[in-house]
Amino acid sequence: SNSEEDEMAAALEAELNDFM
Amino acid sequence: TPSSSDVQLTEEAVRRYLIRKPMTTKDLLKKFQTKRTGLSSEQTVNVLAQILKRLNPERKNINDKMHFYLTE
Repeated sequence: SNSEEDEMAAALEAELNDFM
Repeated sequence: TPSSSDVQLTEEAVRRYLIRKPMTTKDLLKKFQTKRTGLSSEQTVNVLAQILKRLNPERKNINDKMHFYLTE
């Protein structure tokens, strides 16, 4: 669903933010 | 099972998408939907994060959204 995709995008960005 | 999936989340697949055009995290997630890869949501996020860390793509803002891209 769209909201699940939003959650996954948020989780992915959070993980990448530590790296960037 | 992997044999039933029609899309595979691999570094090469991500690389090809990012060379073609800049994409947001959401754009990438749409390309590797869990129902097509057979991975769980958590696996998808973890694998994609590892791949993006390795590829270390360029970043730019388009319409106020962060996009990743690679040049050949």
